[in-house]
Amino acid sequence: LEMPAEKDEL
Amino acid sequence: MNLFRLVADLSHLASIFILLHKIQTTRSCRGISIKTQLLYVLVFVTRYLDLFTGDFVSIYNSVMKLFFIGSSCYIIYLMRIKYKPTNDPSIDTFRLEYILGPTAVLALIFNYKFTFLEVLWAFSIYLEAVAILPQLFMLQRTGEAETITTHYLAALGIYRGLYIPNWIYRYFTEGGAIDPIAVVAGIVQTALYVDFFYVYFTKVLQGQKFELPA
Repeated sequence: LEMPAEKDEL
Repeated sequence: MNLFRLVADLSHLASIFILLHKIQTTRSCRGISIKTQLLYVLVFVTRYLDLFTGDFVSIYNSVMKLFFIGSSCYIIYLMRIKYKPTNDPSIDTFRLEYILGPTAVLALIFNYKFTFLEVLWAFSIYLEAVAILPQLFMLQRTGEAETITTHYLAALGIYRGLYIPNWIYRYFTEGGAIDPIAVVAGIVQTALYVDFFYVYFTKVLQGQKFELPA
C-alpha cells in the first residue's frame, strides 16, 4: 500500500 | 483538494452551524447527546496536534482545524453551562467506556508508527467513526427528533459519505495512494448513518416528523 503524500484530511 | 472533499468539508461546517442554530434559537440542547459532542472535542484535539508540530499543510487546513476545535468546545460550553437545564442526562445513557476502551486498544495495535502522535491520530480516526453512537442511541431511545436535529445529522452523514468518493478520486489521481486506517474507519462510520438516512429520506424530506416505528 502506498500512503497519500500528506495527511491533509480533516 | 477535489470537489467531493470540498463539499464534504463544507457539509461538516454546515452541520456545526445547524447545531449552533438549533441550540441558540430554541435556547435548548434537548435531543442532542452531550456524550457525542464530548467525543468530538476529543477527536479534534487528538487529531489536530499536528497544528503544533510544524507539519503545516495549508491555511485552509489550519483554519478548519482551529474552527473544529473551537466550535466543538463552544458547543460543550453551551450544553454544560449556558443551557445546562435543558440537557437531560437520563436519556443520554450510552456508556462511553464501550467506545473509549476498544478505540484506544485499536489505536495501540493498528497505527502507522508506534509514536505518541501517530497513536493519538489513529485513536482519533477510530473514535470519530463511532462518536455518533451515543447520539443515535439517544434517538433510538426517544424514537423521535426535532427536524433541525435531523438536518444536523444529515449534514454530518453527507460529510462522511462524501469522503468515500474523495478517496476513490484520490486513489486514481495520486498514483494508487490509499490510507487504510482512514478508509476502513470511514466506511464503518458512514455505514452507521444508513438507518438514519432511510428515515430521513422517507419521512423528514417528505415533510413529516422524524419518528421511528414503535
